[in-house]
Amino acid sequence: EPTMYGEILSPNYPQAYPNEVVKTWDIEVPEGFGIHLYFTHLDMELSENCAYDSVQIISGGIEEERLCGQRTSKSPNSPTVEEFQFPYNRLQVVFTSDFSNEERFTGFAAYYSAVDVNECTDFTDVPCSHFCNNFIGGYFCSCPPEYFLHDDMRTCGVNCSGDVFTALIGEIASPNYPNPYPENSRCEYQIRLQEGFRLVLTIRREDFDVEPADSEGNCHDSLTFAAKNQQFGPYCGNGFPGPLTIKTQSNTLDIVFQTDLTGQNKGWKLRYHGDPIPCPKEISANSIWEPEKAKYVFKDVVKITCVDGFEVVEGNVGSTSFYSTCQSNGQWSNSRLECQPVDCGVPEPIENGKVEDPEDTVFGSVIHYTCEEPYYYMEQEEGGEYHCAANGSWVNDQLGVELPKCIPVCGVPTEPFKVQQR
Amino acid sequence: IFGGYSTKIQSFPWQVYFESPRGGGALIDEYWVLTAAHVVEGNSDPVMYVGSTLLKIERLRNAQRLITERVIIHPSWKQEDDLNTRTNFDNDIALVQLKDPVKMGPTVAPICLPETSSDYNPSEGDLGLISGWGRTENRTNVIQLRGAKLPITSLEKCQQVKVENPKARSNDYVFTDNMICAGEKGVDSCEGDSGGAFALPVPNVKDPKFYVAGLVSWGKKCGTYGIYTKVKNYVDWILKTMQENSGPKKD
Repeated sequence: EPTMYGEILSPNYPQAYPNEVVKTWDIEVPEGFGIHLYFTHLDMELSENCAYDSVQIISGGIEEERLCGQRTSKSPNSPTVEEFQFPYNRLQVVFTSDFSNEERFTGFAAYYSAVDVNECTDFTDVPCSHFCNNFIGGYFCSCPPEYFLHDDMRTCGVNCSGDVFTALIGEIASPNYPNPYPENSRCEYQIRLQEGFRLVLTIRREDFDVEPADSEGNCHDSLTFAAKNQQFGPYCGNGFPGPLTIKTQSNTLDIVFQTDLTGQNKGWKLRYHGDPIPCPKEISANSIWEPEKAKYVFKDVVKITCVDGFEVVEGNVGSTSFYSTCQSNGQWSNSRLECQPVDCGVPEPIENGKVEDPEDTVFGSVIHYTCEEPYYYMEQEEGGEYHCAANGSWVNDQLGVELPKCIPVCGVPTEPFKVQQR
Repeated sequence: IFGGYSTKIQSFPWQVYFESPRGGGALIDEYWVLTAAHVVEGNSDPVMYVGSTLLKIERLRNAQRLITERVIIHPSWKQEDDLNTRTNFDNDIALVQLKDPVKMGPTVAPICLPETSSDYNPSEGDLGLISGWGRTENRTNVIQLRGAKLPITSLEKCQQVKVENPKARSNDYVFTDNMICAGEKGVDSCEGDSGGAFALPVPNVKDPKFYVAGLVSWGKKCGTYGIYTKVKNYVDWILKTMQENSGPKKD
């Protein structure tokens, strides 16, 4: 069982110690304590490197001290001739005498006691990332305001994750910016814009101060951007190493700012905005777009009007215009609609006449009606030719949309009356 | 037809055959037949044919039968009880509207109406054509269409003919300016030809083209001179009647 104190005496103390003796004492004090080991008497054969007789003090398998020879107290008020303090709670003391001691040596008397170890200062490595608090038998770590202690009870971090940005324009900065950002932190930010927008980041060089990369080029503190199918960074250094603007192809972005234990840099600030996705501008001789713009983007609405002689057909209904909206995927709605030449259709037949089968029945086509000659003739002299008009009707210059009439030819016998004279 | 010759319907494609009583008519439009009032008097649904030279049943079967929509007798035609003693044939003109349009072709075609110009005034000596299936010198009824060419003459010539009808006296017959007299050398129309056209060539036209100058109306004696209703006097009435009765037919 660990003890708070103890006494170690060489064999046969205070008499001369015997030859050829090796004795080991295992000292253990409770956890959280160190060992104060002090000798009140030390009288051993002196040899080079204490090769003959010695008292070894070993900790963790490593010889901390090796004593031999004689010691006397330096202070008349203190019996201590030699003392050590070890920040460990276990030690081994090993007394060794060889086979030959011509003189009479009385050995040693040592005492140990448990002393509090200041874990915060006694070691090279500081156990806490921020504040270390020592107490007898232990220590605890604590954190500055707005920091929290991680589960390891040693490192402090800042709760800087979870923010989701949905506005079309915004600004994001590292915690405490422009004051130094916290160590041991992983800050995650999300930008989530609605479909139809593409994120553009702007980071000025002077708005970026993150612990520079090491000699191998690795960033210990880093800022990384991840969009759909794109990654930018990691970035670190004094001054933003990337471009002034980063244009992503995504409406969402994940930002990760990772920091390690060291560094006193002010951090970073960025601005973002959402660029509406453009839709292609389609130039057609058959239609007019209103409004006329050099560029169309998400949510833009255009009225597409067909020029004369053209129409858009949806189902069985034809119209001269339609509306189209630039959608979030960069495509126009109603993209299947287009202005097509007006089709006047098959011309209507007429009584006692005919119309030749037209090669085409679209806007601009021409057809000719004729009457069944020689028994019928066209009432309007120029009434035979019709053209497909812009309104989808066959139109004659004189009759308009009215069909021509074939009128019987009067008074013309097929055969002359022959008087048969005898 | 007296003094005429057998002919083909192609020479008189406007000729309409009225079945009973036998008579004639002139096709003037797809929907209208011009005839004499006395032909359709008392018959609101005459049976008519066009397009056939012969009156044989099998031929008529292939001809176009015309269905009557309505008969419109001239309002000034004087109706009399005894058709056999009639002496007043003034305004002997009527129109028959057809239900369906007539299909024209080589055997069926209308005859033109006279125009208003003086060129269309019938004059003595003008040679006109008549046609029909009426009585001939030898037969009361004929099967094949016959035609004849005869000149217009003065109305006095028709007046001077002695009566054939013993029931009527020569002086009782009415002669008006609505009548044309025509005939020569025995060329004449007769019973059964009534209503048919007296066709004259259209003036100032190069190709042969005819208009209906008269309608076979009456005569004192077949084979002498015949009287024809002067159609030019009735053109306005004809056009007005056609106009007023055109459009969708009422059931």
